This record gives sequence, C-alpha cells and structure tokens, in this order.
Amino acid sequence: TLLGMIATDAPIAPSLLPSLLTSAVNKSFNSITIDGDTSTNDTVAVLANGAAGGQEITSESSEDYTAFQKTLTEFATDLAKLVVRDGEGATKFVTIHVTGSPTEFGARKIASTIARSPLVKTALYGRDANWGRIACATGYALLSEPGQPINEVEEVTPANISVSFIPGDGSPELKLLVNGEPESVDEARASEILEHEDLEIHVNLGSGKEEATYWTCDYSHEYITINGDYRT
Amino acid sequence: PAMSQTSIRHYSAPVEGAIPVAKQKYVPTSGTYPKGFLVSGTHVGVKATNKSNPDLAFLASETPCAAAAVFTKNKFQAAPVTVSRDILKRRNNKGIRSVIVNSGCANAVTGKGGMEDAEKMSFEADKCFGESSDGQGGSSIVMSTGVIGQRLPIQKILLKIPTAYDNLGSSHEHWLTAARAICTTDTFPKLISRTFSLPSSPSVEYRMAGMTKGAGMIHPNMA
Repeated sequence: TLLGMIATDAPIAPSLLPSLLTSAVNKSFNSITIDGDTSTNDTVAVLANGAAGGQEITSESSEDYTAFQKTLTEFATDLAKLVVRDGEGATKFVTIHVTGSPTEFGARKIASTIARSPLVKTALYGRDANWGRIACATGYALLSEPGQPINEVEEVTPANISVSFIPGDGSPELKLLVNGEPESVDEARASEILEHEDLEIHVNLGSGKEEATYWTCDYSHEYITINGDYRT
Repeated sequence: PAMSQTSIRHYSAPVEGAIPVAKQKYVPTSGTYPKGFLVSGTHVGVKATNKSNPDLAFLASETPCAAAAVFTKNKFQAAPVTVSRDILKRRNNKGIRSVIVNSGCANAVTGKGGMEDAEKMSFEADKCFGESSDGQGGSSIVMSTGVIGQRLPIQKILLKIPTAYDNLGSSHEHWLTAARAICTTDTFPKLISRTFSLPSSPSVEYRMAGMTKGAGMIHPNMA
C-alpha cells in the first residue's frame, strides 16, 4: 500500500487543492510501479494551513497557482521516487521514458507496461541488456484484450522504434535498437551500465511528440521471500 | 510434494532502527518543516509481534486547514478510504484538523465493523482538539496500512490516540518518528521537506514537508 501526507504552510483556497493534488499525483505517485498490484488503501493527502501568511491562492489562472503546482508536482515526484527505491527486494531504480508517441495516453500505457513486465524486471535484476523484452512489452501494450472488439491504436510501428539505456552516471547512452534494427551491443559496456543502481530506459516510438515517464524497480529473489512470508 | 515447510525461506525484517547501508543516504538528518503543523509517532502494537516500533502516526494542524486527498480506484476500497473521502466531501475540503494513521493492519475488506472502526479512529482524533461538533462530522482524515482482511485492534488504537496527541511536536525527530510509524515492509522512513516562495509574496518563505510509505502492492491508480 502507498500512503502519503504532504503539509504546507502556504495559503491555498480549499476549492483549488483537489485539482492541484490530482495533477501532481498523476505525474508522480500514479506514475510508479513496483509489482503491478493496486492496493485497497492507497491514499495521498495534502493539508495547507496558511500559517506562513502572504496572499491566498484563489485563482487557477494566477502565477502563484502555476508556481505552487510546479512545486507540489516536483515534491510529490521526489516522494514517489523514494517509494520505488524501497521496492520490496529492489536493487535498481529505473526510469522508463517513452517519447515520440502520437498521444500521451499511449506513451503512458507503454511506459506502464514496460515498468510492470516481470521479464523486463528480472532482466534488469540479472543485469542483462535485454532489449527484446522491452520491445515485446512495447508491442503488446496497446492491444485490445481477448474477446474485445479489435481496437488497436496504431501508435506502435516497429520500424520506427528505438531503444537505448541511459546510464545513471551521466555517461553516453547505449543504443540497443535503432528504427527497429538491433544494434551490435557492447556487452561489457552494457554490464557496466547495469552495475549502477540508477538507469533510464528510453523508448522512442518515432511517431509523434507526446511523452510519458514511469519509475520502477527490478524483481529480485527477495520480493518472493518477503511476500511468500507475509501472512493474512 | 517432497518439499516441506522447512524449505520455505522466511523474510526477516531489518532489526529495529537498522536501515540498510545503501538506503541510509535517503533518510534526512534535518529538515525545514511547515509552521503550525505538529506530528508524532507512537507505539500501539497493532501487530502483536510489534513490541516497540511506532505504528500510529498523527499529523495535526494547530488551526483548521484546507485539505484534499486522492484515493485508490480499487473497487475493494478499505474502510478508511471511504470514511476519509466522506469527511472531505462533507467539509468541502476545509476545516480539517488532522490525519491519524496506523500501520500493521489495513482495515480493508472488513465489512461494516471496519467502517465503524475507521470512524471511531477519526472521532477519537477529533476529541483531542476539544472542539464541540460543528455539525459537519469528523475533521480528522484516517489512513491504515498493513494486512488485508483483519479487523483492527481498535480498542488498543483508541486508547493510544490521546498519547499520540500528547507526543505531538515539530522537531525533525518528531517528523522522522511519524514517518517511521507508517512503515510496513519499508526498509527506511521516507521524509522530505523544502522551502519555496510564490511570485506574489517573494519575501515570504513557505515550507512543505511530506512523508510516504510503500514497498509492495504498489501500482497506484488514485483519483
């Protein structure tokens, strides 16, 4: 379960807080995954008491509203990332950045699917630059479910897709797939990149301008141990 | 079939206060906390095996304040989710005094009794502020986390809410203890704080602090 509480002494009109929080959460807590299970109890609350004084934020069109929105979103994102870093048994902190999508919805769906894929996550634990599993998850993310009418959104064109690893230490990216064609991967360099705790997987769909980011972790033996032992 | 219970590996939570070396860098040693907010973390023993760790967090505002929350969209919403959403709705996101949180038991899928327990937690927290009812119902949001499908040891929790109120404070240690109190399988408390300013009042320093918990059953979809 995810719980969160944010408190601020800034003065915010009560009617504006729900939209401020919803927007912030969609780009932070609603963009993380550890094991793909949505809890019965997830709650994030924000409280604003105005104790610091100053002008109350009363309009969505004010500069203060925009500034506070940015502060709250960044703050919530930092909190959400801490949850991922403490994922049960996690050894890696992974940013999934999907760009080049015709729609934000499609980018989010693909990022979320890659972030939840057990095979992607076990490959990351095994320090394997397994771009095939990333491409696989990208390819099924937008398919209709069995039994539903065919409603495939044509956002994924394999020949346009590029996948790369961006190391957490700021060194150059490692290209794995370029416009649907596999690169000759330097395994030693890949292993070096995957030694770090932080990693970004960049998937460029090459079909638009929308993007989305998800944060996830790897799956380790410890996850099974912890949850095999957790009792009702 | 040949495997026996003895072949199951059991998880050992980190010993009390022990934070894995690799995670220690994420735990702050100081912070700047918002004015007018007080917090505490108190030991209740929601899980019978918990003999000393804080498992009841209390976040209170010295004055009634604006509040909002997002909640899981899971159809099996826990009792505290339903109760807290109703409180915010009835109050139009204002007049909120506190958040009371227990760890160790989620009070989820616990039927009408669970709803009553969540309401009692909220009511008991309200009583700490000594205010008579203003006719709008509770002013304390309630949260729970832990095992699903079990009733809360509600009497134990209710008895300790006044202690949680007495323990309230504004120091870094108070905030860190509260952050610890909401943890379940987490290996470290998650707490951050910062200052910021707003364009209309550049000389005013505003503060924001937050705590979160979560390690498993994490794929939030809240609204």
